[in-house]
Amino acid sequence: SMDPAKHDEL
Amino acid sequence: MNIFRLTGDLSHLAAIIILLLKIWKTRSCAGISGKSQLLFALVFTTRYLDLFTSFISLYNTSMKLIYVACSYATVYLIYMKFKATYDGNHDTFRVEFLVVPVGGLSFLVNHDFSPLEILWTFSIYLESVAILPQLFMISKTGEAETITTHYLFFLGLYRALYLINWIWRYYFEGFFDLIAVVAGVVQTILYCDFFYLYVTKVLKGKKLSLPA
Repeated sequence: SMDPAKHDEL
Repeated sequence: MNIFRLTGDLSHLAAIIILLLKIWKTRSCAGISGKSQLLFALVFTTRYLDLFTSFISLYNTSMKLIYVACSYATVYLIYMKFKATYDGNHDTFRVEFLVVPVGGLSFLVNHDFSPLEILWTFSIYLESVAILPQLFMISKTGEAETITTHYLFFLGLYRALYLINWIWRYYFEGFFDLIAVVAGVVQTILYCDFFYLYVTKVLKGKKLSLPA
């Protein structure tokens, strides 16, 4: 469940 | 954001700063693999292109900018300012053996076949093996300065903490990124041998030197 365009990790 | 993710990020930051300070204070990059640092600069550059396309948080943006700036500063110190101290003769790992397969794999196995996503995937795969030139250099010279081992320890600790972060996120947020997790596991495994030497030697006050 994630939006590939939004990687919130570093 | 959980405590493992935050301490992971801070551990990563500590590693980057330790390396920069070591080079700056000693005016020397002896024992440091310029190739690994070039790869890390490439990792950050290809991963953080989303700075231009999406805003996640002030924390996220500032940390990305700090990582990128520090990695370029490190490369500058090694290849320009303190070039005379760079131990190129021992930094002989063939990086094309990493970059080419990793590039191919990022085209084949990714979340989405779009330029930014492929570059993100490339950076994740590349980061997992980017330390190999540094480890290769240490195995070649048979030793590492203690401060270099602290750098490696924090760099390895960061990925290990991220693994715990992913377990946490899987249970509490239902978040699971297979690409990041597999690459993160590979990356952490590469540090295991080093972790062993760090605990058994460096933490007991001895210099890290390998048997001949």
